[in-house]
Amino acid sequence: KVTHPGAAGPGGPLVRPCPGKVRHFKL
Amino acid sequence: VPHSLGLVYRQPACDDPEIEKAAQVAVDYLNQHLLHGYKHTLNQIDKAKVWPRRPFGEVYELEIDTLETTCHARDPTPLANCPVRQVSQHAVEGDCDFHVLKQDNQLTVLHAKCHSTPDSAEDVRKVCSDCPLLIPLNDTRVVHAAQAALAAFNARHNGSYFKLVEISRAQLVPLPESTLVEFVVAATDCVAKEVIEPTNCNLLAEKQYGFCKTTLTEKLGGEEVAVTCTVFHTQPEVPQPQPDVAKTADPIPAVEQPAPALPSAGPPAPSVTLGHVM
Repeated sequence: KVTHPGAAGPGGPLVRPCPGKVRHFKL
Repeated sequence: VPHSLGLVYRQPACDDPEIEKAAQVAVDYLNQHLLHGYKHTLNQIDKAKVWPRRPFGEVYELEIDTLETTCHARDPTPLANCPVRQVSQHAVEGDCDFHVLKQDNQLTVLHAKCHSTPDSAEDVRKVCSDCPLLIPLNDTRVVHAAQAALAAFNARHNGSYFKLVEISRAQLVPLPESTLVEFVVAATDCVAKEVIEPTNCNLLAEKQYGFCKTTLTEKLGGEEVAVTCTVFHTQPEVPQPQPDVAKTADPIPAVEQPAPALPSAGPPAPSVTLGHVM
């Protein structure tokens, strides 16, 4: 029942759902 | 809840606007409840799950990375105007778990648990070999620098006598050998120029805090103290429920809350436990 909206649909682009963007920098 | 009841979560993308909104509410909550150390800003949303909540609403379960800013928790500067502490200044990151309830289009934090960790000395050294590194706040050089700076401030300051409330951050500079210390002071009911016995001075009922930065430099035959303080407007105390965990005097602040049992309806009033970790 868990959905993964970021996963690619048929022919669609692959979007990585998580983690999100880094706003500053990673340590 | 047993899986047979069909309670399932959904996983929007971490950068989904609804998740980002909940994350911002969570970080604002964190900063509003900090009494020590520095405000943190959102850096990255690591994980996000959205659970249905009975009888109404949804609960956002979030894992968030934050970074320390240069604004002290008691500094009224809006978070958006607070610069992030850079790696060269020995940055500090936070790892947080939040539960945020969305009900009637309102977001309410149910649970918050954060741990903050300074960047490693090795990582700071990769950026620059002579960057000052964080040192323990109870180091005798740190305590001495804060006390000397406060004495210098009180000696040159017209008005209230200020007392030391918290040493927030301390770094050692190798050359010239100096100690950088940031600390919080608060106004008392004594006049600075007239104080004879500081222990008889009491903090004002309506607290007036100041944030100071000092550099104490070792010199031949003595030491030199430079200090600058910003005194904030008086602030009402944020009501803090009694903590369950004993407070310590470690340098990096964190907010930790036990998750309250979900009531059947209406937003809960979360209880706050303030702890400190290094």
